Amino acid sequence: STSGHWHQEDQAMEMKDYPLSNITEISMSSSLDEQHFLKQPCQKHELYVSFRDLGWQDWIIAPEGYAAFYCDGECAFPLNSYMNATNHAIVQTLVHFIYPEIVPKPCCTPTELQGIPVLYFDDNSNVLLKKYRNMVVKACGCH
Amino acid sequence: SDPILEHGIHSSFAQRKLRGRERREIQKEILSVLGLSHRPRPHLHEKDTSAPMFMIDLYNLMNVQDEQMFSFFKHVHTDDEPSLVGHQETYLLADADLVMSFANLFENDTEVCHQCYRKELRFDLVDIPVGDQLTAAELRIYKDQIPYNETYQLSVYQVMEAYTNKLLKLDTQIICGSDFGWLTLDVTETSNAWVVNPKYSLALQLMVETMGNKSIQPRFVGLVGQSGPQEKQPFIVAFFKSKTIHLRRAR
Repeated sequence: STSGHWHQEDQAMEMKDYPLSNITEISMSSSLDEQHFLKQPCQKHELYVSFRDLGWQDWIIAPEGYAAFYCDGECAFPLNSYMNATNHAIVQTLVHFIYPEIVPKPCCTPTELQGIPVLYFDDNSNVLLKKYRNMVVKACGCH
Repeated sequence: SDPILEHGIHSSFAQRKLRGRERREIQKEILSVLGLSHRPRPHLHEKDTSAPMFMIDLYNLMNVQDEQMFSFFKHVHTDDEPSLVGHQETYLLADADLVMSFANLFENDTEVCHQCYRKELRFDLVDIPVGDQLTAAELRIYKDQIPYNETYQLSVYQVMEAYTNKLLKLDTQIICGSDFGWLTLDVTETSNAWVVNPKYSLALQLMVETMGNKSIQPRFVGLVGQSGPQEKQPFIVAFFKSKTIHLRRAR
């Protein structure tokens, strides 16, 4: 989610900090073209959550971290026939065609989720092995 | 041993050192995703004691794909050293959402008390999850080989604290002197007490008898207690199934 006070200056500053491939292609000057950015086709990026880098190796036994992906840009589905669109995305797209100024295009929706097990110590040094279901998105509407 | 790091996929991730406040924010977010209210601060975090070793075995088993599980299993049981994980745990694991181990906190000293024919073990169960259903609980105790190849009966009892000296028989096993490895005793029946009293301290008594009903000290048949090596300490493992879907709290 985004907070309401995230101004364009902050946005430009934040983006400089993240060397994501699609963002570096965009000019980081004050004339950041939001429309151009939004019209970029949806791209897949990977994020690695490292429990080690978070300084949690004293209580998380395994895994060292986990990888997941997120995407940004304009979603291409369901117009491309090979994509897996959710029912909601199809309806959203249809309504967008009818009311393009009022109803936005659909956002990505997870279509395949996977769980991860996490092994950790609690405060009393008991060991817990917990299955976190639906933790990692393996596929979304357009990837 | 992380396959992601080994195969260099990690290098494709955007990397940036997090600043102090940013780091704390991300820690808070991920703790929330993990359903934890705060960062656990264990006073002991040795991984080479029996309970963490068993849990690491379970974790590794969970990461093996279903089709590979059987071959992995065979491999585990052909090792010279007896494995901690058995067939029973594999099936319980498949159905569980949470597995929790409890280390033994107290044991009566049979080396001092020569008249004590019962080994008493105590487990602190204050941290059991509220609302989850306990599907199975096992007491796991290591048995060393002894030179006498006789047959014994090992029984485990729950000490009923509400009634002085009243014991509830939970499970019995026939063991041979030459046996060695982990013994698994079913203590699921004690779960009634766990549910009624969340701040429960579970006391169990182990009793060993010859086939002629003569009581003998558990250590004489090779049962390892608190004076034994760290990787052979008794512990309880409990399997839980979540009844509710985890919802993240709004902040």
